[in-house]
Amino acid sequence: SKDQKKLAQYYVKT
Amino acid sequence: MLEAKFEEASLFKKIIDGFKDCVQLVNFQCKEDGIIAQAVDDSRVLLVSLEIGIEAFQEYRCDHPVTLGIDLNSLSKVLRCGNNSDTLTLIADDTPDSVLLLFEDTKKDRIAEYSLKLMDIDADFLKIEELAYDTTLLMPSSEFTKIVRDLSQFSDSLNIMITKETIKFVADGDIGSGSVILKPFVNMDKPEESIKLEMDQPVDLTFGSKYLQDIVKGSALSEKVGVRLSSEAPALFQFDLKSGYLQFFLAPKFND
Repeated sequence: SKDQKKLAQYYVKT
Repeated sequence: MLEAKFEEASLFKKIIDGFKDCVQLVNFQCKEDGIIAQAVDDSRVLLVSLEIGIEAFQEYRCDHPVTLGIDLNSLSKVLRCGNNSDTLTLIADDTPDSVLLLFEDTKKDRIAEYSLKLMDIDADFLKIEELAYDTTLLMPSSEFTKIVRDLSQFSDSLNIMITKETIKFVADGDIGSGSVILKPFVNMDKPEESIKLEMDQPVDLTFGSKYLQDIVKGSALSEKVGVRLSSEAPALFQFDLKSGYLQFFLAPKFND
């Protein structure tokens, strides 16, 4: 099965 | 002072119902030009972004920016107290402890008023860049909902593959497998049933079914759903309002 990516891997907090 | 009046309470109910099952605590930022909100689900995989523009309201006034920290479970309880066809006005002062929800049935002269306590919600705001997606799909939201619900029965993952002329949804699980293939087409008589595809690059992406099942709850807001996919970024699922939108950003699954 595949791994679930997290949003933090794409976006930065402001 | 915030005074935001919806012509029909049903619009705000549909907006909240569209995302209350995936996030619970939400800061609604009210400004001169409308209301925005952003929230991430507990697993940090799905982000909801809401924008309600002034045109979506019958009347709108916000002299001073104000943030309403709201527990959506509590808000839903209040929203159930109003009738769909009532007007609904959200009222808050400049430094509010609570927000007032005023439901008015103008035909019966019935006025119901509820006060909802606000919360201090410590939430990160994520910066989401406008980016070029590999593929943009516009299709009927009812069709998209059916595909997601049907295929979710087979697997906790749903694969979306798009090539130049074909949109393919696949689920493969323990009980068997399923796939739905669609082609772009234009329905001149019923344009809302058309499927539009703009593809720069083919995509082959996998998403968690449970997140997609949350996303399709936004379907009540719009006959159409916009799906934007890229191998470099979370997918964007968008339901347009008369003014504004409800967006979901979903991180994909990947092979190691």
